[in-house]
Amino acid sequence: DIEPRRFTIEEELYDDPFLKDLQNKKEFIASGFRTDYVYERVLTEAFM
Amino acid sequence: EYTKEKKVGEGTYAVVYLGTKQSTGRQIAVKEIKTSEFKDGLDMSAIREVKYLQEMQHDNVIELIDIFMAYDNLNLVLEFLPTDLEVIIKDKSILFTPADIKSWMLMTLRGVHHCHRNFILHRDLKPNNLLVSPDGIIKVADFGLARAIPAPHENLTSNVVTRWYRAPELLFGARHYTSAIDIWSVGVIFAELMLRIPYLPGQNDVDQMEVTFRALGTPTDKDWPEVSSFNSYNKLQIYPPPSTFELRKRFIAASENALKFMSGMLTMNPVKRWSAIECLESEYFQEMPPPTNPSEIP
Amino acid sequence: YRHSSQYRFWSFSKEHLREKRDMTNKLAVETIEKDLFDFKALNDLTPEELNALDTKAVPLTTEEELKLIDFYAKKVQVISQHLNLPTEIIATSISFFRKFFLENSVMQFDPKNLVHTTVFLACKAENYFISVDSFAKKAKSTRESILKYEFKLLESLKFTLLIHHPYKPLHGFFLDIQNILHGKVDLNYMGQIYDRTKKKITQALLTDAVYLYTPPQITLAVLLIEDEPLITKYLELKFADNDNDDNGNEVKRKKKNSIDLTVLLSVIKECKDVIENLQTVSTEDARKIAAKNYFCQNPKAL
Repeated sequence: DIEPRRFTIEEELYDDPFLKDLQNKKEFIASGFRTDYVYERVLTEAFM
Repeated sequence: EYTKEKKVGEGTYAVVYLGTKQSTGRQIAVKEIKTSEFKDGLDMSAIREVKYLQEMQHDNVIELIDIFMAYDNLNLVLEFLPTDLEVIIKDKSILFTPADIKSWMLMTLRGVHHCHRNFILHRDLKPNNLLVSPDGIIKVADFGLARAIPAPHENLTSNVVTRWYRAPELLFGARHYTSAIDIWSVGVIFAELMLRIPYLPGQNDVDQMEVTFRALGTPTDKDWPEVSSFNSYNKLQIYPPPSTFELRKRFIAASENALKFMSGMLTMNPVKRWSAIECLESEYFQEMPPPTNPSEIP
Repeated sequence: YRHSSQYRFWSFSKEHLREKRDMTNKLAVETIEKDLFDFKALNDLTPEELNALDTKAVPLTTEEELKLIDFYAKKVQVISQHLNLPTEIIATSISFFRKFFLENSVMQFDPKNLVHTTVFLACKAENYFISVDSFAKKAKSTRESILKYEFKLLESLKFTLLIHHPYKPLHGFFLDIQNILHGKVDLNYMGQIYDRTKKKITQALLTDAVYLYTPPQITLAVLLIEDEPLITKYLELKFADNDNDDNGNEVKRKKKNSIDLTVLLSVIKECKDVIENLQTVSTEDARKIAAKNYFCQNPKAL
């Protein structure tokens, strides 16, 4: 990716109850679910 | 504009012809989607191929040149790619070197990275979906099982990826997996390129787990939290992970970094498994020998 | 985004959009007028029959077409909501429907006949597969009528099925606002804003904003409608060219932003205007236009 990205991922600053709930579920942890992948996705879509 | 000169393949939902783009004389492949067979209208695999190939233009992803309707059939015009890695692996008359393998892995991971940064999961990476262009460039192909990375709460089907290349989380039936499943497939392909025989050839889904864990060790909650929560976990035979010595013995031609690279892609816990970027930036691609120039690969 | 099919095939300027619609309408009018001419030539009609044709079987104008399209696009939203489809699939259904009638006239294809097909194809395109038989049952339609135009729809969509909707950007801004305005914004309040904006975004997709602006711009426009001070503050802190150093005076920011704040704000405000002037079409208006359209297609009935 050429230009510097217009966002940084600050996981500890985010209060996302929806994700917080998912990431504590056994089946999500076992599946390899990662909140940083979700943050990456939605922030990329926001700043594309 | 396009001719269909020779039938070269037939799948469940499509027939593939070789042809020519008249205006430029360029050789092309035409994937004619059979429409009558699918009682629910347009076939899902065709919809996925069209949907994802339309969004990606990358040197290591097969190019969708055009699409047209003819006689009620949907035709995908794709770039012509005469062979694939499966053919090359099987053809023992073709000798290739670690530098050749490194080149193929670099191109494959660039293509996979492009899918992932577009938030697209391929979900069927295997040697015969890695096609080779006339000048030796690897192209990721067959997006009939691909899908966009879903919303976090959505359930995904675990019945994807051809068995031998299926990641352990899929074997356990995971419903919230990530792009890590594609990286696992690339890891198994890498092993197969070095061995020139399939690395984890399970006879069926249960045997696939057995073969996988015997070769790479059965995951435990210690290295993969909550893995024991999968229903199929407690019937498992527990195998220890192979020692470095055992791995070295199995992959004699592999350098230390090559083994680290492979182990990064074949990490059991998907959270710790290397991402495409970690693979591309790994020592393996920086150490000698440099990857062969694609046009010089046999 | 510039590589996406959405940008390459489905982004227009206002003028270009207008031209496209006029062209689609013009081609359909020509066909209708020719058919009506032939009809008159083939049937020896009485003067009052001729008069009836001339007053009632009149081809639709672009404006009338647009009203009918908006009316049925709303129906697509209602039907897909009624089918309990996820938000993004409702959005894709609306998008497919409106794009189809950017490329085709309602005088060639009765919008009524495309409503279910667009929802069905949207489900397939979004990996939310429902068999055509169970879909037909739920939608009280038939498999034939659903499948009849599926190919034509896919072709009119120029085979582009991946759509970037403004919902993921909303989630992204929800997070980034917490970062940029850390400690200055109440999280419960942010949650309410999130829910209200999400609903309003679906309304925005019924307007031409989807052709004129990018998904994040639409998101920011709807957020601006929800809370202008908050969003303006966020964007200033995020994209302003100068920082306030700790004793408050302005210093030039080291890293040059690739976004010009004033341009961004003016684009978002324009987008906000487009979203806010969504016209709802009354059933009465729609019925009148549909009748006209019907008589154009069926002069004998008239």
